[in-house]
Amino acid sequence: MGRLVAIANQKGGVGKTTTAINLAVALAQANGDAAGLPLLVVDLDPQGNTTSGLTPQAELSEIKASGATVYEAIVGTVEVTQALRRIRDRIFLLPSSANLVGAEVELAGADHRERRLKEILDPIKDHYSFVLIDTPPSLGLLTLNAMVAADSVIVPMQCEYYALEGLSALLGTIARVRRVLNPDLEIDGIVLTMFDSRNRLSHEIARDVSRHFPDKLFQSVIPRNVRLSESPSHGLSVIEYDAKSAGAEAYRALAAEIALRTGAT
Amino acid sequence: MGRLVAIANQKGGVGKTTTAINLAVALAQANGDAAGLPLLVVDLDPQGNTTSGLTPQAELSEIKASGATVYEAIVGTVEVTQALRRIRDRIFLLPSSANLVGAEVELAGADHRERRLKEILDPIKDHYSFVLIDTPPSLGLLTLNAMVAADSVIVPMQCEYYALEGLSALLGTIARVRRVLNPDLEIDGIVLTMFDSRNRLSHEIARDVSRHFPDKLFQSVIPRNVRLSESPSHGLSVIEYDAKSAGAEAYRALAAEIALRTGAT
Ligand SMILES: Nc1ncnc2c1ncn2[C@@H]1O[C@H](COP(=O)(O)OP(=O)(O)OP(=O)(O)O)[C@@H](O)[C@H]1O
Ligand SMILES: Nc1ncnc2c1ncn2[C@@H]1O[C@H](COP(=O)(O)OP(=O)(O)OP(=O)(O)O)[C@@H](O)[C@H]1O
Ligand SMILES: [Mg+2]
Ligand SMILES: [Mg+2]
Repeated sequence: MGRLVAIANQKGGVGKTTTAINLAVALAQANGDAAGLPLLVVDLDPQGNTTSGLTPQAELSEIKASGATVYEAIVGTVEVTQALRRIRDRIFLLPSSANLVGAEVELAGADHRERRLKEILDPIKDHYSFVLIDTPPSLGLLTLNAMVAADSVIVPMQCEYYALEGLSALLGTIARVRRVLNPDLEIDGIVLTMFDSRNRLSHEIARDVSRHFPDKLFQSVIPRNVRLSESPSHGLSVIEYDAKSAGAEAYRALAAEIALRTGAT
Repeated sequence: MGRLVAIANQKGGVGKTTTAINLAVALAQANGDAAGLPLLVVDLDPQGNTTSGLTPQAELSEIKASGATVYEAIVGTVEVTQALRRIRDRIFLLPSSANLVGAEVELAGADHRERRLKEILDPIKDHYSFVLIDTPPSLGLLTLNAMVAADSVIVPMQCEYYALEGLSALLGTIARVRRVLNPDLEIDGIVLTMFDSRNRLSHEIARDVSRHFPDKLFQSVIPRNVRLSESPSHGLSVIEYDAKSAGAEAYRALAAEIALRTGAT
């Protein structure tokens, strides 16, 4: 019930949002029977790409004007249930806000500043099969909040040198969070993204990661696939935009692997 | 003299670091005669990719242990001149530190928190032809410091939907900084990166940007080129790694365009 998963990597542009959106749709579909619980996606990145990647253009300005987003829920001016929106038959969204940029400084002196997200999500998480949290490209207070609230972390990793370099800093942060703030935090796994089989570097990076972290690497690898970068402009996941594409196949395979690993149904 | 340029875009993975490194080497080479001033690169991103992309592996641990980076210079425990390192014949580096992650919260209550970088760079900037500042993927305090210190901003923009979406938030932030903190801040231009001529989306995004911001778009476009992603693992710019590559050509063309636009020599 209610497995809370943070999708995190401080390296920018590695596929966090793309993984949050497509995994959410794939997991919700895999859980297909009506008795199953719906799924919740939380957009904790002030850029709001998960929010815009799953919402039609026309509704985005309404969300912006609503004053009921994850920001207001975290600072406490709105009850979290008032900020939830049903965006698909079996998917709810807790949308982002540009105001999250200021949260880091605003919460700097506050009590429990790392636990704010946990305090608003714990009471509602059992209404969902999974709660996926998309995080910003940083190891600051917002990502910290996601790791404190989460049961586990999924790490998307682009097959590039800088992404590999940043991995040890990220795993170090996860270990520190586990020691000090959230002893039960696990790593579900590292998922290789934008893998280009024609490119020697992709193979080199994949080999390096599987040598250093053999038990952490998901078997499913997400290939570089243009349909994945086209789908957000339609407010759709790639699974809805082009169900037969290589990107859709790969995220369905990843969803199956995660459901198996976590024993969730 | 001493034109200070921030390389900024809160969207992650758009090519900020790749532009900082390769533009630095291209500008330093274009300025070739011995009488010209050297160039300074400031790595203001806690990830430290500009630092590692220009420095041999063996020297990186020495920088980490030195306690003399841009972090110590900003918080005032070290004089900035002590943190500068000559990394090429005509290029100096003010290296990053992982401690920058904490700067946002540490400086939250301090005086002049947005002007710390400006205060340390103003006294030294005229020793250089250009000072290029690589920034993290965020609109927080570190990027704000870069925009307050800078004469102008260069915006790398990946030819992807989410990168286009984030452009108006970035230009809005630059306008706010100009109004409140740095009235002389200009935008040198937007440079399209990772352009793939076989991909319809690249052409669509390029058309959109040139329609919305006709006078801001650099003519030089950086193509997707695997040599650009291979070079950092050798601690080299692409210009040094493979001078005849499409990536090296494109950054030399961009350097020529910038030297012309800014009238700098
Ligand atoms: N497998 C893929 N194939 C092709 N394009 C992809 C793939 N995965 C992601 N993309 C594209 O690459 C860009 C970066 O991906 P995305 O925005 O999901 O990364 P992110 O880690 O969430 O970025 P940020 O750090 O800014 O939050 C996006 O434009 C996305 O559409
Ligand atoms: N034109 C290009 N062609 C191919 N690969 C590129 C190109 N430009 C950058 N890259 C690669 O894409 C990745 C992202 O680029 P880079 O790290 O420079 O972006 P960034 O904006 O600095 O990221 P961050 O937001 O994490 O600071 C890197 O692995 C880099 O090597
Ligand atoms: Mg994202
Ligand atoms: Mg960078």
